[in-house]
Amino acid sequence: SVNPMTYETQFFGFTPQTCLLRIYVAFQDYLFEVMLTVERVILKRLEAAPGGGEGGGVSPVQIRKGTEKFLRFLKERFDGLFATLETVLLQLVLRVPDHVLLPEDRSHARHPGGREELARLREEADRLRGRYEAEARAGRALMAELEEQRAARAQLEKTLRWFDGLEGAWREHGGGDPRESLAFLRRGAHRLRDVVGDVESKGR
Amino acid sequence: GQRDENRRLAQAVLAGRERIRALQERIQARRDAWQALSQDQRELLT
Amino acid sequence: GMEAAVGEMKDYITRFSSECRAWDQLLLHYEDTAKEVSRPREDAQVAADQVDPAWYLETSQSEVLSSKPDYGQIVSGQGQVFDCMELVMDELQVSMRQLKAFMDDSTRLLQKMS
Repeated sequence: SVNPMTYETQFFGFTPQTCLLRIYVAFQDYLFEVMLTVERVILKRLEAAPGGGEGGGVSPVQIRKGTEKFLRFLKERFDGLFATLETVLLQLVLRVPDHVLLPEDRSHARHPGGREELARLREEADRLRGRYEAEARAGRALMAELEEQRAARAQLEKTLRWFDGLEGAWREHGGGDPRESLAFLRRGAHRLRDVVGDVESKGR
Repeated sequence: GQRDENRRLAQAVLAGRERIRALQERIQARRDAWQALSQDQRELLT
Repeated sequence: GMEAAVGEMKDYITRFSSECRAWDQLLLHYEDTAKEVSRPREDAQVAADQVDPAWYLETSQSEVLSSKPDYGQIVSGQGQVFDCMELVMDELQVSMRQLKAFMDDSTRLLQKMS
């Protein structure tokens, strides 16, 4: 099974395998460039040599074949050497030893509770979640009460405005204090009753 | 965060309750004033 | 003496008429408006969430939530206010009617005297 080396990835910020792949590709590209350069030098020397070109016994096609053969040879050797290099780098360089904890994970070393600790943390998380949900529900209940208050307040204000209208209607047509008006009517009625009695008796 | 929000909501709720209580008292006072009038007019009736 | 008494009667009847007119306008205004305002608004009946105490007792606002008033009762309690006002206005109407009857009798007496 392939070791994903996730802890190393967490530390380096890249996977060790990717790093080595890039090194390999870089080496390979350099090898190809070098071989091309060597091939060009050989072709130039061949042209410059007396009896060079087609009549020299060695054609450019042969040079190319030789170059390719040599490249294959070098690549095989390189692949073998790189495999060794890869193993060394993965095991000794791009690796976090088993006994080492990264700084962000040191709290686990301080509280090595294992399963019990995990269970306790889970319980606490559940409890906190429950409390949060209760608070959220309380918030919704408070918002709902604000809405109820708005409706109740509107009704009460409507009643108060009606009283204002009633008193306004009185002021528009009567003016003054309604109690004083009734008091006047009461006094007036008493007096009128006396006067009526007086008039009746005088009339008789 | 939720607790702070609830605290703010609770303050608004309490203020709202107080306003409603004040409105009820004002309505009660207006009703009482008209009821006193009723007493006056009963005397007129007699 | 008779003239003075009659004069006083006329004066009272005139002033009573003016006062009665004001009260009539008030009673008219009441009749026009009371029914409409005593009807609860459509949005006044906000469905109240049935609060089960079990879940909010552990919250930070349990005291506020547990002391929530009954807004439905507050709104429906306004009906009592309007019932009371209806009683007041009914009694006022009876009084004004009796007063007008008294004034009519007094006016007839004046006419008879004249």
